[in-house]
Amino acid sequence: GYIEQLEVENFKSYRDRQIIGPFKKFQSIIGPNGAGKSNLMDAISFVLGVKTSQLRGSTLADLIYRPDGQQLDPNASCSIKLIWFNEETREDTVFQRRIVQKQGKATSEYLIDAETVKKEEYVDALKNIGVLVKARNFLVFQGEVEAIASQTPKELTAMIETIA
Amino acid sequence: GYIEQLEVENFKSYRDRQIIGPFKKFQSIIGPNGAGKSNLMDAISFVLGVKTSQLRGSTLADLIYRPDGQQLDPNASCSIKLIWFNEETREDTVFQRRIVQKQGKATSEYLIDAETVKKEEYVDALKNIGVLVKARNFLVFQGEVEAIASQTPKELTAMIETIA
Amino acid sequence: RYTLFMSAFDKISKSIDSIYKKITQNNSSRAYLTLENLQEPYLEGIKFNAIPPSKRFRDMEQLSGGEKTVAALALLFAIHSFRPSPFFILDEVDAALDAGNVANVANYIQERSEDLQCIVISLKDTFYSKARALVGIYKDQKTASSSTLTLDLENYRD
Amino acid sequence: RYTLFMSAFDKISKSIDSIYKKITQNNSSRAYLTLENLQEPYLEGIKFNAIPPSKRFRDMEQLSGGEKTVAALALLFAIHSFRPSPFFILDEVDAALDAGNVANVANYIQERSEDLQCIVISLKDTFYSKARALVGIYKDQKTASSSTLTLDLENYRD
Ligand SMILES: Nc1ncnc2c1ncn2[C@@H]1O[C@H](COP(=O)(O)OP(=O)(O)OP(=O)(O)O)[C@@H](O)[C@H]1O
Ligand SMILES: Nc1ncnc2c1ncn2[C@@H]1O[C@H](COP(=O)(O)OP(=O)(O)OP(=O)(O)O)[C@@H](O)[C@H]1O
Ligand SMILES: [Mg+2]
Ligand SMILES: [Mg+2]
Repeated sequence: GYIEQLEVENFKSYRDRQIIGPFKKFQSIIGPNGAGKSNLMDAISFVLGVKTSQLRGSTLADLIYRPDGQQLDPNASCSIKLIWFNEETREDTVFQRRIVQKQGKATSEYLIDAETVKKEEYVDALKNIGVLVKARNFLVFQGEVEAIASQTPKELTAMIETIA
Repeated sequence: GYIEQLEVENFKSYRDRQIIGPFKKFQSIIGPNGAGKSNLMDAISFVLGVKTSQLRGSTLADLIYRPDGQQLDPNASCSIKLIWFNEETREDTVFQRRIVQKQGKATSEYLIDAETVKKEEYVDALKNIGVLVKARNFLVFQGEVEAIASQTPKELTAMIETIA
Repeated sequence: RYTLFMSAFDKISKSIDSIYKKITQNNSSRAYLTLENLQEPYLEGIKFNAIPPSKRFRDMEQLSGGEKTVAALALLFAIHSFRPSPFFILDEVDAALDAGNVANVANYIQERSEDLQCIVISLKDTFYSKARALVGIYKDQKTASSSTLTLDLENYRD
Repeated sequence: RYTLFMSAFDKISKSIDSIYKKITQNNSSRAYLTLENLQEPYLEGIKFNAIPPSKRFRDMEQLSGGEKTVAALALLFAIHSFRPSPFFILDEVDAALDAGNVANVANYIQERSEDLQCIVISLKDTFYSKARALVGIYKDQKTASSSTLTLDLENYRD
C-alpha cells in the first residue's frame, strides 16, 4: 500500500481544512523557503504517532495553527487524516490523529476509519501495514541526513536492535 | 588588506606544494563533493591558528597529507603560507604555520616572513591586521550556519563578550 | 536475542555494498559494517565504513559533507532491506550534494519507487523533476496560511 | 565591563535590522536583539528575533531552515559591523536556500566585497558566478591529491 491523500486541518501553517493529493509512488514536495514543506512532513509524522519534540514543537498546542503574532485560541483544535490505499484489497483506510484542548490542556485522539481507538491499537494497525514508528528508519528530517553516517558504533547497534 | 595567495604543502588532501591564487575580494571555491573545498578552508583556518578539533581532525598529525589507506610517514611534515597584501602600504606579509614530527610527536611552528616567532607574537600580528581568531565570527564552517541563529540567549551573550 | 540481532545484521551488511555501488554508479566504491564484538554483538558497537568511488580506505569522519550524505542514504536503504517500510519521507537530503550526486540519488530513488513510495522534499529541479507528481506549496498572504497545488507530471512525460 | 559590553551590543543591535532588510530586499522584514537583564546584561542572555518578509512575530525556533540561514547571516554581518574582520569565509551557507534567497544573499555579498574580502564555497552556479574569481578544485586520480585551477571572472564580464 501507499499514502494516497492527506487531509490537513489547522495544523502548523495550514489553516482550515485542506485536501492534499493524490500522492504517487514518487512524490515530490516543492516551494520557497518558509512555505510549509517541512510542516507537511511534520503532519505525516504526527498522524503516524511521532512525538511532538521531533516535530519542532515543545507542546502539543504548538502544532495547532496560530496566526503570526497571536495567542492560541483556547478552543482551537487540529486534525490530520492520512488516507492509506491497500493495493491488494484495493481498499482505503483512514488514519486520523487530532488535538483537542480542554480547560487549557491539549490532548491527542486517535481514530481509524472515523472510530476512536486507543493509541496501542492505532500503533498496531500501523504495524500491520509495515509502519514501525518506533524505529523511524524511514523518516529523514531536514538537516539530519549526514548525522546518520556519523553515528557512533554504539548508536548504530542501538538502531539495529530497535528494528531486529 | 586581504588574502592574496595561499601556499599549501602536504596539508590534508593537498599533496606536495601548491600555490593557489591570486585571490580577489569576492572569491569563490568550487568543485565536486570530496574534491577538497572544505580542506582549503581548513588550511586558511589552520594558518590563522584555529585549533585542530575545529578542522575535523583529532590530532595535528591528521592534518598532514596521507595517501588513502596508508599510515602516516613519521618524517612527513606540512605547511601553509598565507600571503597577506596590505592595501595602504602595498606590502606583503607572509604568515606561515607548519607541523613537524619529532620522535612520533607532531608540533606546530609559527613564522612571519620566514622568521620563527612565538605563538603569542603571531596572534598579535594577526590582531594588528584585524583578525581576531578567538572570536572566529568571520569563519562559517560547513553545516554550521543555521546553528548561529538558533543559539540560546546565554550563548549569544558569550559571543558578544568575546568580541567586546 | 543473538539470533534476532544477527539476522538483522547479516541482511543489512550483505546488501549495503551493492546498494552503495548502485547509488554511486561505480563498482570501485565499497561500503561495509563490522562488528566490534563477535560473541555478543548487541553489547558493543557496529563500525560503518564507506569508501567513495576511486578512493581507498579512510575513516568515516574524514569524508566530506556530500560523501557522508551518500553513505547515509546507502545505510538507510540497506536497513530498509531488512525491515521494509512501505514509504520513505526525505526532507532536503540533497542539500550537500553536487550535480553528479544529485542525479545519482534521484535515479536511485526513481528506481526504488517501483516497490516503495518515496516522498521527497527538494529545492533542486534536477531532483524533483524526476518525480511522478508534485505538490507545490506557497504561503498565501491573504489568508496567512500555507496552500498547495498538485501537479501530475505523468501528463507531461514525453 | 558594562560599558564595553554595551558599546558592542548597541552597535550590533542598531545595525542588524537594516542589514536584514537589505539581505531580504524587503522593508517589512525585521530583526532585533533584546537584553534579558538591563542592569548587568553580561550576566543574562540576549534574545535574537528575526521576522521574515510579510510575516509577523514568531519564535525563532519555528522559523524554517532557509529562514534561519538568512537570519544567521544578518546576525554575522551585524557583529562584523562592531568588530570588523578583513575577510569572511563561508562554506556552503547557501545549502538550505531557495533560488530567491540565493540571489539575495549573493547580491548582498557582492556589495559587501567592496570593503571586505568574501571567500565563498558553493555548489550553486547562481551564487559563484557573481564572484570576481574562482578556484576550481578537483581530485587528481593519478597523484591521489586535490589540485586547483584559478579563473579570473573579470576577464569574462561584459
Ligand atoms: N503553529 C503554527 N501556526 C502557524 N504557522 C506556523 C506554526 N508553526 C510553524 N509555523 C510557520 O511555518 C513556517 C515554516 O515552515 P516550514 O518549516 O515548513 O518551511 P519550509 O517550506 O520547510 O522551508 P525551508 O525550505 O526553508 O526548509 C514558519 O515561517 C513558521 O512561522
Ligand atoms: N590527511 C589527509 N590526507 C589525505 N586526504 C585527506 C586527509 N584528510 C582528509 N582527506 C580527504 O579529503 C576529502 C574531503 O575533502 P573535503 O571535505 O574538503 O571535500 P569538499 O570538497 O568540501 O566536499 P563537499 O562538497 O562534499 O563538502 C575526503 O575524501 C578525505 O578522505
Ligand atoms: Mg524545510
Ligand atoms: Mg565541504
